[in-house]
Amino acid sequence: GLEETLCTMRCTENLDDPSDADVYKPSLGYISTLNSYNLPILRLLRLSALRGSIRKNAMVLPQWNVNANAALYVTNGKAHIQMVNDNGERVFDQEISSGQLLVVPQGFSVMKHAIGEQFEWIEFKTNENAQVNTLAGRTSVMRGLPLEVITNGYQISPEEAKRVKFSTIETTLTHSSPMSYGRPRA
Amino acid sequence: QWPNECQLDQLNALEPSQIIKSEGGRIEVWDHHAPQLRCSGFAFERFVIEPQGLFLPTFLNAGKLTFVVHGRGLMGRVIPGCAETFMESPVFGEGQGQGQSQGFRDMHQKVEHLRCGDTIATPSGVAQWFYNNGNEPLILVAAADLASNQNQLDRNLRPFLIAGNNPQGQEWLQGRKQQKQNNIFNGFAPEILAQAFKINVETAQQLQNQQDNRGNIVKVNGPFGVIRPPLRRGEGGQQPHEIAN
Repeated sequence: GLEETLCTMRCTENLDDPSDADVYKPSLGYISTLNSYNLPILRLLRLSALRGSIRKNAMVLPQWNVNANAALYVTNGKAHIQMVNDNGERVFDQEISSGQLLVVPQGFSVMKHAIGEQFEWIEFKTNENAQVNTLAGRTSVMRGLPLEVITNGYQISPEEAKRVKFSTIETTLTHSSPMSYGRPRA
Repeated sequence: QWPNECQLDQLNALEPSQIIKSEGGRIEVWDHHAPQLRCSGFAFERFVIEPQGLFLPTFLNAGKLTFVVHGRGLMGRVIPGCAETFMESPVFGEGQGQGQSQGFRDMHQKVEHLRCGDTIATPSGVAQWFYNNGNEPLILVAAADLASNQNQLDRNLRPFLIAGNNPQGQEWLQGRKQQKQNNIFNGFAPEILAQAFKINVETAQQLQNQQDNRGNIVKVNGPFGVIRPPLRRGEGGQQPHEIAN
């Protein structure tokens, strides 16, 4: 982006083209991100965006924003979203549908599960290079922990710890079956 | 956020205002609402981790610097998107399939040895754990910069627990009713965790640490054999083997 000046800066990027997606799974959906690396003007604005489109019964693995707050606006369809705060409390456990807005504060863990035919959303994030960390999956925090930390932390056997670490090979999107979500925790 | 937060007429030395006790140690927290801390934007903590104590993975809403005051130990940070670069070589020649699972033990992100004087920088949102593999308490002090752009919440120190819990709650959070602080898995329905991790619901419930009163620093019984590099020269009184070029 060094060659760009304020006057000639590119200001537009399309996030709806699945061929430009960062994560694409034909049966599950796609996720595209826009940050200061692919749109340098965002360095000035200190903002970035994420576009998601997932199909019925696809799940975005639980994750949190490392360095940003996010405003999530649903553009199409509906999903069940659970969000957990720093006290381990479920602070959001509802269906969210087209036209609704949800704020996802920094560090709060969030899971999205499409329940309509399709769930599409746009997230605006308050950091030009917003990062997420996932709880489950191939690039998750659990994969990065030694087995000994997991076995001692949760008092589970090494075999169970291996399953926790390695059973999910996806990074972002996975299949999930229709389920009941349990009662909200006080 | 507070217009007159730096009108300081008098400064004084500060002591911790809350001590969070756990099975394997304690965490001492300074009141970051004290005028001079609030003005500077710092939150300050001291960790005392007993031998064989494991401070369970936790991340913060702010970047922090940690200094090793006493003792030695191990430290791991899980940085999003980084590969598991510490791994044991698979054992070959045991037959395919079965041999692969027998030969494989573990792989994880980088683990570092800690000793007195080490200073560790940790960005916000990056999970970190410590283990005391010495014979003396491992004492760490940490300063988190709540006023930086890394923290986009309010000026409160907010530890997010990935494992364990804090039965005493976060007394330093004004306006929140005092209650036990649980780990973040506790807020998700076990069925969701089971699907996300592709495990059974019973194991998912174990991840929530609901029946666990050990706190956030637990005692490790038995060996703690994480894959880690040998000690650096001069650490722990051991010298590495000289290897000729």
